[in-house]
Amino acid sequence: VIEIHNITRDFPLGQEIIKVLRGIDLEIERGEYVAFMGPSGSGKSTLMNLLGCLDTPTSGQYILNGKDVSQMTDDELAEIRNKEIGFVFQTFNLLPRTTALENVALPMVYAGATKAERIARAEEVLTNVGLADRMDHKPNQLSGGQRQRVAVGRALVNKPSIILADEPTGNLDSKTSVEIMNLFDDIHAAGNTVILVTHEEEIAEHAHRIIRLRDGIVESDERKAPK
Amino acid sequence: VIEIHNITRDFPLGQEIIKVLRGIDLEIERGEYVAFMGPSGSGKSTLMNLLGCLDTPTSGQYILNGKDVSQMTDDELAEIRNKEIGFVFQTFNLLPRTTALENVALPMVYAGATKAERIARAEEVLTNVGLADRMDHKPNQLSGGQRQRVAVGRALVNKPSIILADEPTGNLDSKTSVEIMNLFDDIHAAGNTVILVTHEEEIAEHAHRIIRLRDGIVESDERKAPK
Ligand SMILES: Nc1ncnc2c1ncn2[C@@H]1O[C@H](COP(=O)(O)OP(=O)(O)OP(=O)(O)O)[C@@H](O)[C@H]1O
Ligand SMILES: Nc1ncnc2c1ncn2[C@@H]1O[C@H](COP(=O)(O)OP(=O)(O)OP(=O)(O)O)[C@@H](O)[C@H]1O
Ligand SMILES: [Mg+2]
Ligand SMILES: [Mg+2]
Repeated sequence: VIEIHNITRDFPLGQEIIKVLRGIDLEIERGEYVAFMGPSGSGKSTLMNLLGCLDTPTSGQYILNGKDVSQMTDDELAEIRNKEIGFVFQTFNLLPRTTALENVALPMVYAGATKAERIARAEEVLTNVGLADRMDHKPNQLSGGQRQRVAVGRALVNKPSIILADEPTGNLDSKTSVEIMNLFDDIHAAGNTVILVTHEEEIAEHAHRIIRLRDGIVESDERKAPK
Repeated sequence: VIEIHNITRDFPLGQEIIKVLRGIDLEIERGEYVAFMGPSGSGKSTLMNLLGCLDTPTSGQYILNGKDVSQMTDDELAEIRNKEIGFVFQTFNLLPRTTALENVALPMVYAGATKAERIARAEEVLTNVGLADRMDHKPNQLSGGQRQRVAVGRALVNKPSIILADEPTGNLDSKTSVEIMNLFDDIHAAGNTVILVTHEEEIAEHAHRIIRLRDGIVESDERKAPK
């Protein structure tokens, strides 16, 4: 479902050019469960932003569902980001002046759902992430781990077929982490593609394939033996 | 150095009152190394904000260095926050329009250091957290783990005697986590008081005492046997 060929991403900064992704080739099949790991600064979030169509590569090709992303119209890209891909940001990116419920419901507004459908589905998702009693809190009235879970909920609300989750359990205690990982495991078992970034080996163990980045390239790519 | 007696903290929200801290009694001696753990939403960050004099309790007493914090003047509190306490926020709280170097140097401006002193010390601190080659990046030009390390650096720059670090390694890979924990271990070995919040048992193992919160109260408080 995802093919990237010789992807690079440079960031100009003052007089320098910082080469963050330095030539990545990858193929991810529909229904895979992948974990990206690697040192801080190795390019994981940058790669996730490219996969999520939130950024474009400096060079190289990204083919999603058989179509070249650089050839897609803005409308096609917006549709993909809203309905096919669910993105959990490393820094959550919640709207500060709206409640947890409204934050989670927002992607459904773009998807054209009615207000009743949005409220019902947003309540269901927030209950699934353990926040049934926090729906009317704004982000600054939530703990770090609660904000993280609102971000997870928002990514899942339109039932996307590709989940991209950047450090989804970084602020969660072990019990709550297990609950969130169970959600992702269920989504994967239903046939969807789940791609995580994590720095915790225990979380990566949920995936069937671990890809390690270092200095903007793939250092290793290992599949688990099937059970 | 820290004594808190029957501390509570309520947050009004609409018609409700949310009781977040429900009666906490604690004593922490100078030079201790303490880790707070507990479920997401149990009140750890709220307690850290009280300890860091960034918030005031709804009821109860906080005695810091033998003085009742509620009796201190605004100037005394500002002095404590700037020179005696180094605070690492769970969500970093960096100034978005200034570089890593400027963010780290900011507490020294309030402390009255000269520009040359600020630059030298800020560079030293950023080198200690592994960001020597990222000093002129702004927060949105840094990875999640790099921002976290800038936040750690800023907390250490005035050489405070009490460190309060809320999830300081939540976004770091294992090797970088070890580097940051080595920093905290050294600060503790120099006689300072280090208080962390973490959800990772391996990080908590660096401390000599683990206090677990649940639903706003202390559930357990265990000291390690001395080596
Ligand atoms: N301003 C506020 N208004 C209402 N409720 C609040 C407010 N701030 C925090 N809370 C609630 O207080 C509780 C404790 O929050 P706190 O941030 O201290 O938790 P925490 O233990 O640090 O959690 P985490 O591990 O997820 O960071 C949470 O349930 C949160 O929803
Ligand atoms: N806009 C930018 N301008 C310059 N450099 C950037 C920019 N954005 C990111 N970088 C650099 O790119 C590198 C990779 O960043 P990225 O966020 O992808 O890392 P990461 O692997 O997700 O790290 P972490 O585990 O700390 O989250 C970092 O060294 C960072 O400083
Ligand atoms: Mg990242
Ligand atoms: Mg917290």
